[in-house]
Amino acid sequence: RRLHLVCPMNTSPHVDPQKSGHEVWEEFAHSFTPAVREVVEFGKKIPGFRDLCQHDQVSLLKAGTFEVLVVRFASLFDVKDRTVTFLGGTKYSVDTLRAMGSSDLLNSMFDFSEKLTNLGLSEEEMSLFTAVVLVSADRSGIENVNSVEMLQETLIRALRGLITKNHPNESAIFTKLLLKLPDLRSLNNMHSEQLLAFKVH
Amino acid sequence: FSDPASNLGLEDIIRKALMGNLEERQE
Repeated sequence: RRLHLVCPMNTSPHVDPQKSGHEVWEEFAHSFTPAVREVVEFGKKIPGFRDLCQHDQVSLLKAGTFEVLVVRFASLFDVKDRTVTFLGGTKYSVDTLRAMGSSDLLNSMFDFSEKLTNLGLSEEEMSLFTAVVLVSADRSGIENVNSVEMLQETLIRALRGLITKNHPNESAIFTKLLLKLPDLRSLNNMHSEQLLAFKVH
Repeated sequence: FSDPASNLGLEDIIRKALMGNLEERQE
């Protein structure tokens, strides 16, 4: 039975059956590493992030990188055409990916991407929202919760201010955005389960 | 599987990417 790695952070869902599990994993890691580095660079640019202790910077990035990538790469999910574009540039239909063994996670990613895209946020709004996603004081292993909480509150205030300024007649947008945070947590948990299944396999 | 980031090798990538910046701060 052929194996597939149905993650758009891979160049392609097809896995070479001649390669060992370790080689497959190495190739996959090679594929997603640049995107992870971009998340770290993004984190560094958040005002106040570099003032957090090193341990907490790493903890926030470890816990939040997947969620930041989901937000940044929402455009890979074409809701209208029901296709996913992998990092290699090829589009695959949901049906094709389903036949490859994709899980409910894929459908949930589509739902999330659709709702986020429908909010019609500007690049600046999306960037600030992404900062709020990354700086969450309730991530596990945070040492200085107060510092992270203070930064989180500052970012949320800034996001509310920006949304209110840009969308004076659409006050629900800010609430809808905050409600995306638990959605992202849920996706993150589903993704972790998928990783476990893949590694065990 | 309580720490998927470590299992993915993410922690190593993150630490290396942060390192230059952190070294700058220490200086």
